[in-house]
Amino acid sequence: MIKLQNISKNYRMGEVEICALCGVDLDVASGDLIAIMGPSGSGKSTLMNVLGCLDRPTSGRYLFEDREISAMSDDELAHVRNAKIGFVFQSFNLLPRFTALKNVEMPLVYSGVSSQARTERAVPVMEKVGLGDRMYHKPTELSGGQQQRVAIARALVNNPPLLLADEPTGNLDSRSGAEILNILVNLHQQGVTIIIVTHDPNIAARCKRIITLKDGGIISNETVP
Amino acid sequence: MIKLQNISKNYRMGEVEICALCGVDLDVASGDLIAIMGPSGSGKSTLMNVLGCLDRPTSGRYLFEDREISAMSDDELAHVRNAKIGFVFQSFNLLPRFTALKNVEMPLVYSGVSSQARTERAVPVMEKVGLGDRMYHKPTELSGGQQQRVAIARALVNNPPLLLADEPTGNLDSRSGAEILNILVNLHQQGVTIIIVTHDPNIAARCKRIITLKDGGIISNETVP
Ligand SMILES: Nc1ncnc2c1ncn2[C@@H]1O[C@H](COP(=O)(O)OP(=O)(O)OP(=O)(O)O)[C@@H](O)[C@H]1O
Ligand SMILES: Nc1ncnc2c1ncn2[C@@H]1O[C@H](COP(=O)(O)OP(=O)(O)OP(=O)(O)O)[C@@H](O)[C@H]1O
Ligand SMILES: [Mg+2]
Ligand SMILES: [Mg+2]
Repeated sequence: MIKLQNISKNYRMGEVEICALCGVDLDVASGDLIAIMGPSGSGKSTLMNVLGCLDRPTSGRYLFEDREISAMSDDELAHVRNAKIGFVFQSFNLLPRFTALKNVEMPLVYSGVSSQARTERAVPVMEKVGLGDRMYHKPTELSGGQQQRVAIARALVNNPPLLLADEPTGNLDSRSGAEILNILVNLHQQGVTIIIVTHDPNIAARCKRIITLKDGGIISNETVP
Repeated sequence: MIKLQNISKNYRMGEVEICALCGVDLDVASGDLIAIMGPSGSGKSTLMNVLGCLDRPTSGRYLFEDREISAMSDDELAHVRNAKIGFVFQSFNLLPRFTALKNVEMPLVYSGVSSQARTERAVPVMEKVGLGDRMYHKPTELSGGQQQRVAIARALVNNPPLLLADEPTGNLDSRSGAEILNILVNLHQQGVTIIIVTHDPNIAARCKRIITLKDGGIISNETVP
C-alpha cells in the first residue's frame, strides 16, 4: 500500500537546519496494524503527516498504492486524503464554530454526500465513540477527551481503507482509551490498514508491528510476538 | 490553603442544563500533593479551572487562603493567579506568535520583571524541562510534547506556592513524563502545593492523596498508602 524510500523532512530555522525526519525507509502493507513509538520530538507526527499526504517531504520517494505522490498536484493529494485516508490529529484540529456532529460530517461534505445522508452516517459514529449526548456541543463546550473522540469519529466516518491516528488516547482515561482501541482493532479485523502513534505500551502490544523512532530515524521495526 | 464548599458549575445548553461540577466539597492543605482522576468528561478540568481562579463557580463557596473569591473583583483574581498559582493547561494555551522562551516569560511580564531579568529566569527553566535547544521556536514549530513542556515551564517560572497541572504528561513518552514528574515531586519537597489531573496510575501512585471524580462529583478522596 505504502512505500517510503529515503524520506527526509527538514526545517530551516535561521542558520540552523532541523532534520525532523532523516532518511526514513518504511513499507506498509494493506491490512497492517502498526504502532509508532519514540521520545517526544523524535519525528512521529512529522512521519504521520507525510504518510497522511498532509505534508510533502523535503526529499525521498513516497509511493501510495504505487503512485508517486511528488508527481501529484495539491488537488490530487486532497482527493487521495479524502477518499483513502482517515487522520486523527494529535491536537484534534476540530473546527471551533461547528458542532461536534458537523465536525464529524466534514469528510462527507468534501466527498459530496447530501446533508440528510451525512447526518444519518455521522450520528451512529458519534454514538460509537460514546458521545451521543454531546452531538450539538461546540469543541469549546467539550472536555479534552471528548474533543479527541470527536476527532476519532471524524476520521472514521468515511470508512477509509487507511487510518492514521496520532496519539488517539493521550487525553482519555483507561476505560475510554480501551473502548477506542477496541474500535481500532475491530476495524483492523475488517481489513482497514491502521497506523497508531502512541506512548502507551498497552496499545503497542495489541498491534502487529512496532516501529520506534529516535532523532528523526527508525531505530527498530519489529513484529509483535 | 483552599476550601471548596458545595461548589457547582453548570452550563445551560438550550433547554438542557449540564452539571459539570455538582456540589463539590474539597480541602487542600498547604504542601499537599494531590492527584485528581476520573473518566473523560467527569469534571476534572472544570474543577481545576475553579481551583485556579480561572472560572467562577455557578454556586458554592471558595476560600483561597481564607479569602472568599466570590468577593474578589476580576482584577484581584488575576493578581491572585499571577502571584500564587502556576497553571498547566490540558491544551497548553501557548501564544502562537511568540517564541517558546517568550511564552515562558509571560508570567514575569505580568508581575513587572524587567526584560533582561525575565530572560535570565526563563532560560534555566526551559533547560530544566529539556528544551534548551528549542527556545526560539514558535509553538507551531514544536512537537506536541515539546509544547506541553513549554506550558509546564511557563507555570514554574514565577515560583508559585500552588501548582495546578491538568494532564501534564498526556503527550509525553515515558521518559520525558518521568522527568516532568520528578520536577513536580522535587518542587513538592521544597514546599510547593501541587494538584495534578492525570489518567496515569504511575503518577497518581507518587502523590499523597488521590481524588476521584465521576459525573461532576467526588466519589473518593483517599490517602496513598
Ligand atoms: N462550555 C461548556 N458548555 C457545556 N458543557 C461543557 C462546557 N465545558 C465543559 N462541558 C461539559 O462538562 C463536562 C466536564 O468537562 P471537563 O472538561 O471538566 O471534563 P474532564 O474530566 O476534564 O474530561 P477529560 O478527561 O476528557 O479532559 C463534560 O461532559 C463537558 O462536555
Ligand atoms: N515547523 C517546524 N519548524 C521547525 N522545527 C519543527 C517544526 N515542526 C516540528 N519541528 C521539530 O521537529 C521535531 C519532530 O517533531 P514531531 O512533531 O514530529 O515530534 P513527535 O515525535 O511527534 O513528538 P511528540 O511525541 O512530542 O508529539 C521536533 O524536535 C520539533 O521541534
Ligand atoms: Mg507528535
Ligand atoms: Mg480535562
